[in-house]
Amino acid sequence: SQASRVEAQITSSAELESGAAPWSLLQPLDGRERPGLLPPLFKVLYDEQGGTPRLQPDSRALRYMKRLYKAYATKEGIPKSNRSHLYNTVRLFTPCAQHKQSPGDQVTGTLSSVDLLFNLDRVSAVEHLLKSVLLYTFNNSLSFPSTAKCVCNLVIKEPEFPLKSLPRVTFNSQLEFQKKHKWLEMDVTSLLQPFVASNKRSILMAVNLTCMKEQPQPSAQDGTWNLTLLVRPSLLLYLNDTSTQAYHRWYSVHSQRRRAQCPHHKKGLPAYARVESAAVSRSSRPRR
Amino acid sequence: DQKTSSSELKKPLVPTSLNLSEYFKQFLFPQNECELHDFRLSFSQLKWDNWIVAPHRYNPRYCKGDCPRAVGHRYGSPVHTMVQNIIYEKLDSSVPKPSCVPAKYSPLSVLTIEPDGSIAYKEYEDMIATKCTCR
Repeated sequence: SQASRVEAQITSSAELESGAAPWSLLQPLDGRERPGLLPPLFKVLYDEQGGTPRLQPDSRALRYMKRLYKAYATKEGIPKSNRSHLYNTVRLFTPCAQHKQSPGDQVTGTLSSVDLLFNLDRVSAVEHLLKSVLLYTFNNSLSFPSTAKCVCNLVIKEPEFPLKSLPRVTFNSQLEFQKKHKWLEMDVTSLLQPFVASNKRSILMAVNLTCMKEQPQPSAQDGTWNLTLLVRPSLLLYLNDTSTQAYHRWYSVHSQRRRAQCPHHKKGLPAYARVESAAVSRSSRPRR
Repeated sequence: DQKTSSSELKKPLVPTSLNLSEYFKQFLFPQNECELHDFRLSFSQLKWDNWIVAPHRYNPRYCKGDCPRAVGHRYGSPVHTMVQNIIYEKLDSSVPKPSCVPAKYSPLSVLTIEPDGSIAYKEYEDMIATKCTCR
């Protein structure tokens, strides 16, 4: 039996060398890699040097997410408890392709309409959408009026049939922004909910943004100001990761509150044992 | 059995070979008692800083030390822990002594760059040990 065991070991190590990296044996059976922290951790356990190559993110998007991180967590990475919302995951996607549909109109400040394709592969089935936002950032050099009113016309299309003329859903949003924020956020939750819920792997949308100045500025030429300096928008998804490895704030706050309300509540003890333990604690109290 | 009881009374309470201080030593808490220790690391040490943007420093902490024989409520240990200790001491030393392990954790927020270039902010449960116990 010793010989057969050695033989089994040799065959199994041969299988490993055949190409399946050892950590891949730890991947879930359905083959789809679970996004998140765990797979890279397994790679480190098997001392994978350098890990998979990564595309570098857009620098403005990275700056926005670092700002969000500072708002949500301490320097040591502890989630701040002063937050009431339920999302424990925020994903930012930059469009992986854009096709110009129609030139912009400098006079009315209409941004040229472009088709934006967002690849949502990283959103896993356990992540439920709570809110989604289109995020416009500005070039620093942009000579933009301090306040402006913008109207966005957004059309969702079928990625498989980008030239399909009939728009799936159009969406008008009236929004106002001040230049000092440097970001322009447009809530598109109601529009994207059905797509993310049906686990769509990519979303194609045509965006047409028109901004009107609030008050005319003598300095700028009448009506003409350059909108094309608006950087193409990113897509922000606020999600609730329902997996066990994610932090569920509402659950932990709730269980702490329950524990505070009845400290003597012994988990899992039958009623008579609780009565006994109460009796014990009473007898150990100093007699009056 | 009058004779036996009187002879019993003459016996010393504590075996003469073992003096009192030695006898009570076995009930003292060990010097390197089971407790929480810090371990501050930066993700660049693990060469993870190409995909973990924040936090820069991470202290997962860990539990280390000997478990005292009378663990009781001090570590929130169940009675089973003392039973296991008695088995180890009196019946079969191949049964392991109770171990010093984490009992509670706190979450960690992580900002990562995904392979497709998207950016993710995620909050993970059970990433920092906050309390130790003997089990």
